[in-house]
Amino acid sequence: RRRANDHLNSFDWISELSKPDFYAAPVTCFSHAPGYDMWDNIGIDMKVEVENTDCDNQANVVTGQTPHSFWVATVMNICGYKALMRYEGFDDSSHDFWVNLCSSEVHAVGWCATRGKPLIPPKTIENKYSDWKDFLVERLSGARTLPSNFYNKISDSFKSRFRIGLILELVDKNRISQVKLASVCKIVGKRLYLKYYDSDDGFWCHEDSPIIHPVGWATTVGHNLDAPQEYLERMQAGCDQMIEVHEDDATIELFKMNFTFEEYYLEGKTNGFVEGMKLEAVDPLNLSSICVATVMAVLKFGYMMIRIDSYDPDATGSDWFCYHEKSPSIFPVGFCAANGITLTPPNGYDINTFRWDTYLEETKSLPADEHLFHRDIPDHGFRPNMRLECADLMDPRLVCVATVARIVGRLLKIRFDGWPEEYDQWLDCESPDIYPVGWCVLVGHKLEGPPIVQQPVV
Amino acid sequence: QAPSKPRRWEQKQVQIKTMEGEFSVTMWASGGSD
Repeated sequence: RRRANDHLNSFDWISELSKPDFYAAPVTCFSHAPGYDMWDNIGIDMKVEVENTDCDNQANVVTGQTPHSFWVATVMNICGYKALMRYEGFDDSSHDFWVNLCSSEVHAVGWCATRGKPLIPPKTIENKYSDWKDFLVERLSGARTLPSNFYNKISDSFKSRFRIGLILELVDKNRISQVKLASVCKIVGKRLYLKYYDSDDGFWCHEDSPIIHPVGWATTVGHNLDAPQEYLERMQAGCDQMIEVHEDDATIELFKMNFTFEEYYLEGKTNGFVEGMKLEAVDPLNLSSICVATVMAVLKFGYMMIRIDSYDPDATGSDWFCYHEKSPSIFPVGFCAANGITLTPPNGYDINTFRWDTYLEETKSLPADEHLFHRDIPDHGFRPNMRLECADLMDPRLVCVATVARIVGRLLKIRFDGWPEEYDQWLDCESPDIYPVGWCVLVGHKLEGPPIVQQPVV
Repeated sequence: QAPSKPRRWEQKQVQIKTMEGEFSVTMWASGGSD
């Protein structure tokens, strides 16, 4: 009987893991996930000490207290953070079980002895060998185990760079052309629950997400900002000198960026994009579509405002969205056609008859040249049909079971299991919103399962 | 692209304690990336 790890009524992967076609994306695909740095050294056939639940005293399993009885097991298979274990002494798979490799149920061989705990064989096989010492020496000598600091390093990699109370600038979900002052209210697995300064409304995003920015960012790059008067005055004063830093300010070193400001003001790099240029971009309001888009304004340090041409006409500019020129979500004209992706045409155009050359002529505009885009494709390791956990970015408090439906270079099409294609999300392979199988239970986040389909009553 | 991570396996003496007594075995453990 295994420990119940989760009290959030989460989906449990266990029923899926042993299916022959189950294929999880390995932890080594997720550089932002706990344990990523150590996972190259985790493998099948490793020996570990794991909670023995086949013993007299099972109270700890029921109550969730710290496990007190352990036995040695071999890692038979790995799916994300989940490992299929076989207690030493069992000859077949009849008693194999899945555990989360990073949970407190699992330790390096030798961990029990350092705590004075004897290893206790499972009751089912306790009389199988007369001398367990000889058996263990034979089974363990020369085998691999986890590094002794594994659990501590995993714990360290859980820690967020942020803390509750820090203030930052967050894309306004009701007006995506501006950022709004917000503060960190809760942190679960490096996902931040942020509240806008002027409402009780909150928003979840990962701490590496490109929709959050340090204090002073909007003023520095020339982006629209909504903040209290006092904050605006501090920013205004900072325009002439340095922005005064307050104790609760989230500062730039906390944020993940794929470029540095120094590249622009020390090396004199300039933004090659020009207002009016056309391109293709992932729709920030509907991540399942890649659309015809226009550069509406060029900001500083490589940022620009783009508008999706399929949106209804809006002269206010409230639907412009800020992308950096190094964003993996923008593409040159022709990218979709070259990769067999359906391009969402501009408002008023037909999906079947839209042609870029005609459109450029009609709008008297230039395509953004291919060399302006940064399309290096890392050896990301994702493959079609791999399973994972993914935040629903249209309702980012939800992390759901999902599958890699398609891969185009570094772009992944993520399908939420049980949901139609229209809910798919195009995400970059380095997106901080995708996680290995077992991540939710590891960090204490609820995992949403597929929708429950009502069976017709016969 | 993620930087390549060192892969270092070290032989180590691991202490085992059972109800019958304590002994040690030689195993391999990775030094991780520290």
